[in-house]
Amino acid sequence: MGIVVAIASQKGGVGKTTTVINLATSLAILKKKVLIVDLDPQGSIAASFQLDDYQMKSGLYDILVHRQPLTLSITDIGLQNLEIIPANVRDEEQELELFSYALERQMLKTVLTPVSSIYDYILLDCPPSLGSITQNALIAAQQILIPVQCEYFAKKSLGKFLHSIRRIGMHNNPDLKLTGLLITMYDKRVRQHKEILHEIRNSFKDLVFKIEIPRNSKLSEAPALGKPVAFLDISSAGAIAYLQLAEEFMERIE
Amino acid sequence: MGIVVAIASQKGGVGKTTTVINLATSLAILKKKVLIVDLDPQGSIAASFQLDDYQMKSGLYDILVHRQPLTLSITDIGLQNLEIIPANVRDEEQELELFSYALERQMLKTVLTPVSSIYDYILLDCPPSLGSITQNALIAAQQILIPVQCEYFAKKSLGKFLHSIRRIGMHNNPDLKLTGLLITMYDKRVRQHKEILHEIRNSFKDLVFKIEIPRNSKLSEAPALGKPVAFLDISSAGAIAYLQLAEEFMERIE
Ligand SMILES: Nc1ncnc2c1ncn2[C@@H]1O[C@H](COP(=O)(O)OP(=O)(O)OP(=O)(O)O)[C@@H](O)[C@H]1O
Ligand SMILES: Nc1ncnc2c1ncn2[C@@H]1O[C@H](COP(=O)(O)OP(=O)(O)OP(=O)(O)O)[C@@H](O)[C@H]1O
Ligand SMILES: [Mg+2]
Ligand SMILES: [Mg+2]
Repeated sequence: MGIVVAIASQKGGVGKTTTVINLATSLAILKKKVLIVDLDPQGSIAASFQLDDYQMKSGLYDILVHRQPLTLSITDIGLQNLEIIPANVRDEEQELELFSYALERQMLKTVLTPVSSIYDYILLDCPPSLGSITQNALIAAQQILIPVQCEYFAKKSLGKFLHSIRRIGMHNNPDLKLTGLLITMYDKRVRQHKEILHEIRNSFKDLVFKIEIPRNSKLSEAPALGKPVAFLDISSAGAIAYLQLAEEFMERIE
Repeated sequence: MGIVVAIASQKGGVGKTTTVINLATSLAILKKKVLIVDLDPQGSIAASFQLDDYQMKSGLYDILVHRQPLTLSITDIGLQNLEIIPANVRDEEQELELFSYALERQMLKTVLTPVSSIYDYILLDCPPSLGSITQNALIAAQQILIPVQCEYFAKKSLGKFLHSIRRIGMHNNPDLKLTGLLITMYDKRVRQHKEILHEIRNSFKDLVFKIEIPRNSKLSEAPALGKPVAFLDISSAGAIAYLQLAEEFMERIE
């Protein structure tokens, strides 16, 4: 049975999309069948694979707003063991529509159930918010992985976000487990990063992944070339870190 | 008459809040009366001034959901010429409520009108989305400033965002002008930053502020100390850049 994992954070720009793309690819390299679902109207998942608007026939918008079967949106991106469902939100009107339809917070769980046995893992890329789309993800998921940047605003928003997850879990999804807090874009030359890393490891202990994802230019260059970092430079610090993450991720879940 | 300026971007983590805090402070230093309104449920504006939940009696949530007069939420933060209205969104249920009330997209414009003559500038910190709250901001504002990081996802999302602004402007707010695109967190040692800066300046020419905000550790350390960067280290590259931005900003608007 496929395990649904939400990669979520209310804070923007902390590496949610980068983590979804590269964790999914690493799991696929390790022979797991993976589906990525893009819940973010920005549509960064499709952008990461250079999918143009005309190549995308349908996506999350069509599934939730037009009740189209999810299988119609499953898109092949040319990587073995990995498929995606793009967001396919074309403009601001569609974003409002999507948010409003998503107020029925069980919807994503319902549409994912028929396909979950086809995959080992289904990774959900969440928008930077605690709104109806992210709440759908928290109700559909069995696991949640939270990327955390070692900076003040990201640290500060963590407490409130964990409270919300606990509340949503208690009322709507008692199976939801925290897979862990993942340190992202870590730069050991930056004093604040070292200080905040220390604080987070002290407060959250085993809840924090042992693996830290370093700041690595190959990770931000890869999406511009339409590839996950492992296919751009397998020996880069970014690719190695996400392969190691996939190992630790599977250990934590199984 | 106070000029309402939205600082907005659909992309997360590009420096919207950092720009609002430090541009507002720089304008206040230059003797302009400024109000910051936090439209982002994350509440980073209050966090930047170390305002705790019990110090905030009310904010945007109370104004839009409970129709409380806006003046009750104006909060003094101990800096001359600068006041703020915090977001005051306590949890995920309130975030859903706020979004739903904000579907009436003229609301912010209506509540800001009575106070706009008290200030020279009203700066709106927007959430990383194109949802109902950001659309309220685009309808209430006369100017919009878009922070842009020189990275692939931020560049990629710019085109779609500019289309949305043009559409919302045409249908709901013909006075809305683009103040400019502001390059943020620029690191001249990163090759991708230089390349993308070049592309953005080539495509958008005079629409791009001459001033570039450099990546500067003082800018990310300042909010942890509850101060704008100018009050932490006036000689830092970050403080100087935002003071220069305030000058160029006023030239562009007047
Ligand atoms: N470890 C890393 N090293 C260097 N750059 C990184 C790293 N992780 C992410 N980035 C870059 O940082 C930026 C933010 O990352 P990303 O877009 O994945 O975050 P996000 O949380 O998905 O953002 P949003 O909140 O907008 O959805 C991107 O430009 C990305 O390429
Ligand atoms: N010029 C800069 N130099 C160094 N760090 C910066 C700079 N500008 C912003 N930062 C840091 O980068 C992170 C993102 O900035 P900020 O939170 O202001 O972006 P945002 O667009 O408001 O994010 P969100 O989309 O979550 O609202 C913060 O940790 C901030 O302190
Ligand atoms: Mg993302
Ligand atoms: Mg912000």
